[in-house]
Amino acid sequence: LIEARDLVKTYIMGDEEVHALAGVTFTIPHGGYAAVIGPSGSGKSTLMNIIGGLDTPGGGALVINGADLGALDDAGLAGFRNRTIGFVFQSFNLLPRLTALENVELPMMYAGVAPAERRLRAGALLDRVGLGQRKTHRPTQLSGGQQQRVAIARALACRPALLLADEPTGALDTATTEEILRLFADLNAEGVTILIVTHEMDVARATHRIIEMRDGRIVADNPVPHH
Amino acid sequence: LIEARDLVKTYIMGDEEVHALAGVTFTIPHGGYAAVIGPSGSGKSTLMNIIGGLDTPGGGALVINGADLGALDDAGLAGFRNRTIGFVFQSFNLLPRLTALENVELPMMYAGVAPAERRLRAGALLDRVGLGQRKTHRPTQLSGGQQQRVAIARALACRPALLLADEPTGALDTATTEEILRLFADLNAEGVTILIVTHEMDVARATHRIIEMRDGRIVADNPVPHH
Ligand SMILES: Nc1ncnc2c1ncn2[C@@H]1O[C@H](COP(=O)(O)OP(=O)(O)OP(=O)(O)O)[C@@H](O)[C@H]1O
Ligand SMILES: Nc1ncnc2c1ncn2[C@@H]1O[C@H](COP(=O)(O)OP(=O)(O)OP(=O)(O)O)[C@@H](O)[C@H]1O
Ligand SMILES: [Mg+2]
Ligand SMILES: [Mg+2]
Repeated sequence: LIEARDLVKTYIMGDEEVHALAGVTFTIPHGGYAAVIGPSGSGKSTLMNIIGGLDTPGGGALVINGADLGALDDAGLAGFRNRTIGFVFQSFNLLPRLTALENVELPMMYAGVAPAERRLRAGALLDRVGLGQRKTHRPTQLSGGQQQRVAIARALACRPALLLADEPTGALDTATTEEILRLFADLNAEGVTILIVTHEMDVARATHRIIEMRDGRIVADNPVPHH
Repeated sequence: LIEARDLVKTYIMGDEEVHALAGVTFTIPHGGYAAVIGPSGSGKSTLMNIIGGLDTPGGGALVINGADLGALDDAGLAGFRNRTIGFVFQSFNLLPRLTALENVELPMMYAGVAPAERRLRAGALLDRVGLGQRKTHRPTQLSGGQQQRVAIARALACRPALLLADEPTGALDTATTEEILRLFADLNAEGVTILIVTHEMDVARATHRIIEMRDGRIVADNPVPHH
């Protein structure tokens, strides 16, 4: 599903160069389920944003679901994201004036889903992440872990082929984390390809493969033993 | 240092009542070092915001460093916060137009610290949290874990007597987390009272006492065995 070759991303600040990605190459098959781990600042979010079409690399090639992202303009990338990607942001990025339900409905509105259908689906997704009692709360009326779960539900609203989750359990207690990992395992069994950035080895070991980054590079890429 | 008795916080939404805090009572001695754990939505951030004078309880009593917070108006609470509290927010709350250095200097500006002195101290704090190479970056030019560390440095800028940290290592890898915990242990040895909200048992066990919450109440309060 994902073919990345020699991805590079450099930020120039005055006379300083930050090599956020310094040549990243890997392949994720259809139905793959991988964790991306590594120290703070090693380039994990930068990589996720590029894979999700939210950012462009300075160099290298990226093909997802047959689409060459380097050949797409802004409109093309937006269309690609809407059709293919579900993204859980490290800082959630919920719309503060919308309720939890409305935040989850938003991608479906863009996709032209009928109002009754999307209200039903948004409600079901919020139930599934344990927020059945919080549907009418706005982000400021939700705890950190509740906001994170709204972000997860929203990423799943349009049944994406590829789920990109940047630390989706960072704000969650152990029991809630396990519920979310069970949800991800179910989705993967249904054919959804999943990439999770995480700092927690328990979460990484729940996936099928661990890709380790350091200083903008991949330094290890191994299957998880029992998968 | 902290005496909390029967703290209550209820949110009313239409005909729904959310009991965020349902009667919280505990005492933290001077130089105490405690972790607050519990499920997502159990009231941890609500409790921290009230202890930090950022929110007021609906009922109950709270005395910190001899000050009865219930007797303070907004100006009094602001003064209390500036003098006594260092707060690390669950969502960081950095000012997006300021650099890391400027964000850390800000509390010192309010406290009237001279420019040369606060620039030196801000730089030293950023060095201490491993961000010596990121001082001129703005929040959008920092990774999630780097933003979190700026928030930690800022909380320490005015040498607070009480450090309140709401999930201060949530976005950090294991090695960086250990550095932050060593920093907190050093501060505690110097006499700083510390309350940490965390989801990670490793972090909780690095403190001296674990306070467990569930549904707005304290359900357990025990010393950590080797302390
Ligand atoms: N716009 C930018 N300008 C300059 N440097 C940047 C910018 N965005 C990110 N960086 C730098 O690029 C590096 C990689 O950032 P990235 O957000 O990908 O790290 P990360 O692995 O996700 O870290 P974390 O685990 O802390 O979230 C960091 O050192 C960061 O300071
Ligand atoms: N302004 C508000 N209006 C209504 N309900 C609220 C409001 N703020 C918080 N809540 C509710 O109060 C409860 C406690 O929230 P709090 O943020 O203290 O939880 P928490 O323990 O910090 O959770 P997390 O671990 O997810 O950060 C949650 O169920 C939340 O939905
Ligand atoms: Mg990141
Ligand atoms: Mg919280």
